[in-house]
Order: sequence, then structure tokens, then C-alpha cells
Amino acid sequence: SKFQEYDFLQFLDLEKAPSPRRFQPVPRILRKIFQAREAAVAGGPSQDLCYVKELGVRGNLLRLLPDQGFFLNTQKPSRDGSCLQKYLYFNLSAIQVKGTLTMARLTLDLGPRSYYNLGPEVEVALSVVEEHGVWGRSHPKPGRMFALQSVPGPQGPLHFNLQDVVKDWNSNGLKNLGLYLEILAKEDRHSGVNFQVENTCDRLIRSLHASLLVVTLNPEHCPSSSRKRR
Amino acid sequence: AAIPVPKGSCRNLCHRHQLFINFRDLGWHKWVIAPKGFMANYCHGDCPFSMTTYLNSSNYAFMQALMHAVDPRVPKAVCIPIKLSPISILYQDSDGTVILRHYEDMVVDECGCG
Repeated sequence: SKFQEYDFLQFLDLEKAPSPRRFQPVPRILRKIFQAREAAVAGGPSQDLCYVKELGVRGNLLRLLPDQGFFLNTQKPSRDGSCLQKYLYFNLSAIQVKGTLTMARLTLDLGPRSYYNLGPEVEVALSVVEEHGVWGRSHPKPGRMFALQSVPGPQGPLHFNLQDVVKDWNSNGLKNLGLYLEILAKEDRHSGVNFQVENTCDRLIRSLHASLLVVTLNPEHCPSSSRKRR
Repeated sequence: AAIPVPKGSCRNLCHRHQLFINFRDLGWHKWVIAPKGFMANYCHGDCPFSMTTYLNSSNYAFMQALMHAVDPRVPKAVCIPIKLSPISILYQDSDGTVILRHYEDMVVDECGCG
């Protein structure tokens, strides 16, 4: 008989079958949680599906949103060591209002860890964009800076808690105009080691990957007492 | 006296029937990353009085089967799931977002008369 696909999709809380153009790489954290859940089902003990122990937060729906922004400059690093400026944008429209936001974690992957890219130190600055630029003419204007982090070497993933920023966008009426990322490479005149800042910036522009992990809790599926009493 | 087990083959008695939904058959493999499908098992079969004494059924089922044996107008106990497990689906939406979603009580692990 004709399989009632529509009803099945509705049952899975989906309006229609998604049609992704290409598969995104599945981040290790989601794969790890999925495999742990599969193993728990096979192993038998009842599990609390409303608590994500790998992240230490409550939630029953995890989304990893890809960055839909673009680089604002890829010229040579400027005098003040600014390596790159990037406009980050995450489409949060799919985050249903009925779910409670329990985590919003921005990950900036600066590239694979290696022994030969040990420096220079870089500074990562994140601001909320408060004014859209005009395409091709003016850049998005950075507003309030909410994170500034020095990193000894330009490599590996950096995590930033964006829960307050996303809450402002989701429920406090502030428009999601995206984020402004600036990475500065700091010459280290004292160590005598002359890191090729220019190479560092080129490599960062090639390897930088941004994503936003959002965890929501649907109160209909996760009543507050759903956590098993110990 | 020991109640004779009904002559009907065990196949008619309440038990779990396995049914696997393969997402590829639905064309969902284009957006579901994992798993490849899931067990949509179901419970079906007869619940005669004798069943309720050894198939881990509820006391209520035992009483209902007893009442049915006394007065056939009382409906029999029915074959229902008594142990369920969740599934997790890792999929990608049209926006390129990778989503991990958990659904409670999706797979029937055990059936009984209830």
C-alpha cells in the first residue's frame, strides 16, 4: 500500500522530507552522542533522552548549524596584525519557539593541531553585528564585543558560549544580524622566533571552519521530572 | 487441574512480529545520515487464559482472561507492547543543519497480554 510518508514525517515533527544539496561532515560530538545512545539501547538500561551527558545539559534535540557568512577581507595582514575579518551568520529560524534553548556553543576550528604551526599567538575577537553592511559597498558594522580570547598557537577548535546572544535574538527581540569575527596574529618580538605572520594568516583563511551547536528541550517530550530520581 | 495449553500453534499466540523500515526504501537515505532504518516491530496474537499465566502479563489481563472464560461477552485480554525503547535519528535538513533527534518508545522490544 502507498506508504503514508506525509504522516510519518509529521509524526517525526518534520513538515516535509528535507532535500540537502550535499551532506555536511558529521561533527564528532554528534556522532559520539548518537553512538552512545545506540549502545545504550542495545545494552538495555533505560536512558534519560532529555539529558545530553556528553554536553552536561538537558535537551532532546541537537542541531549543528553551518556558518553561512563570508570573509570581509583576505588581503595581506594589516599593520595592527589583523589576520582576517569574517562575517558569521547562522540561520536560527528553524529553532522552534516551543523548545527551550539549553545550549548555544560556537566552535571556531582554526585547523588541525600540528607541531610546526606553534605560533604566533593569535587573538580572537567576536562581536555582535548591529548594522548590516551594504553588499559590495560597506562591511557589516561590529557592535558589542562579547568574547576576546588569546590563543598561544593558531590551531585546534575554540568554543564560545553564545547562549545569551542567541537568547537575545530568539526571545528578546534583537534581530539576528550575524557575528563579526576578527583574528589578529601577534608578532612576538621577544622570542626572536620570526613566525611568518603572513603564512599564518593565509593558513587560517584556508582552514577556519565555524559552526554553532544548539541544544533545545521540548517540554512536551521532556517533562521537568523526566530525569530519573537517583 | 492444569489448564490445557490451547492446541493452536504458538504462531497464533501473542508475540512480537519484527518489521524493519529501511529508509532507503522511502528515499530517505538522501537526508537521514544514521541509522539506515529502524525496527517497527508490532504485537499480534491471541491471549487465551493460559497465556496470561506465563507470558509476563499484567494482573488485569489475568482477571480479564478469567472473566472472558466465565462469560464470553467480556472481551479477551489483548496483545500489547510491554517493553519499548527509543531511537535516535541523525539527519540533515535542507539548510545544511545536522540534527540529532531522540524519539521515545519507538521500538517494541517485548509483547504481552494486557
